[in-house]
Amino acid sequence: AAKEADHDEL
Amino acid sequence: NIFRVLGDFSHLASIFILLHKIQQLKSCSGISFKSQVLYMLVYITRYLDLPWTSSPYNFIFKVLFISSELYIIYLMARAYKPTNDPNLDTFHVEFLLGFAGLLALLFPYKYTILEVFWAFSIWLESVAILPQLFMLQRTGEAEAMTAHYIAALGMYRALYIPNWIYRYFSEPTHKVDTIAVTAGILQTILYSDFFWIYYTKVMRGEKFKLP
Repeated sequence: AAKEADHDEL
Repeated sequence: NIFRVLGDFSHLASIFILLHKIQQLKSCSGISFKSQVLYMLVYITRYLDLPWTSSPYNFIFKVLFISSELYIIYLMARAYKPTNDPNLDTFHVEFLLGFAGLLALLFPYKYTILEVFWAFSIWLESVAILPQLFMLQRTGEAEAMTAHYIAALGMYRALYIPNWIYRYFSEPTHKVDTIAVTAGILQTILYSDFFWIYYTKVMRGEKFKLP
């Protein structure tokens, strides 16, 4: 989930 | 925000346009197989975090991009293989892989597998259209659907630029994703003369034909 916060774009 | 959503839907639209073109004309002529394989590599290396994706929006898009790209590659490599002419698809992708690999290894945000692959995917995406543009240059013209596909794909990253500007001002952290922004600007620049010909020719109903 931490990764998603870092890169929250596609 | 609206730019981000329009960008993602433009990306999705580009894929549907490409699939529609291939199935309608029962042909993948004019489409660079190399660019498609590079996009597959982009999705695989960027979406390694797929199982941990918390946002349903991102999760759905990631699954859609990976699965549709796999399907495109299947169509080009199997179902419509005879219509795919490798003699026109001659760009040396090792330069692009080397460029993305070098930048990813030199300037990742963190030296972790996920971060290095993520940076690689961002740089690779920025140049993955080059085999396709090179093919256009060799053939000198393209079907309208192929031109629409490239235009929608280019619009996607172009729309991410106002998205980043909007986010910079609207979010309290004011963070700038330097890798994504630099690569995104590079990516948009690579499309610029395509956009110009698309605007002056295809949108006025003429064929996409290089001067």
